[in-house]
Amino acid sequence: IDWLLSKLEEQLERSRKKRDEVLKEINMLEQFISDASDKLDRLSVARGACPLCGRPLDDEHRVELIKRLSREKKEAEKRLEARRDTLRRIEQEISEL
Amino acid sequence: IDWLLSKLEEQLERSRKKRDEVLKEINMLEQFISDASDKLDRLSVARGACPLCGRPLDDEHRVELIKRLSREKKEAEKRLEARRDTLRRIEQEISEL
Ligand SMILES: [Zn+2]
Repeated sequence: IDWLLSKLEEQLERSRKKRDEVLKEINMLEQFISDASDKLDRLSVARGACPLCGRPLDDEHRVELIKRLSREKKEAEKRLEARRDTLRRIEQEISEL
Repeated sequence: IDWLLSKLEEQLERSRKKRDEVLKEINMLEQFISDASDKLDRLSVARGACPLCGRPLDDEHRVELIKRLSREKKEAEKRLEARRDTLRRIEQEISEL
């Protein structure tokens, strides 16, 4: 029975470690998405110049930046959704050990 | 007495109008200051490129932007303090009418 208990402990340890990694990634994704939203707001109202560095920013370039950032944000949101599913699954596993 | 009352009413109206103007300006100053703080945070961690438009941003230019924005932020904070004093004074006047 000792052997079985130590096996369960190892599994629990692995699951907790995995959970911490997924939590870290979730935090980073949320941070990225929130930052991207803020930049998109700023870019959408900018006219002629970058509101941060003041350099010229014509509409064509500005729209290019908005498209790229929106795409990256969508990809991050998909990834975030997947990681949250993974987190739920791991939490479930931990609760069943 | 009618004449006196109408005079007080006019004064009350003027003070309320003044208060609304000061409140509007206070809101704009707070918005400006909060926006400036956020830009200063972004500029302070930027390295080599503008985090918003991606254009090259050498340290010299970046520090220049930070200095100018800090200065504008300080001026806005002084102005905000003054407008808040004005608001208190007007509120006082209104309460004494
Ligand atoms: Zn820029």
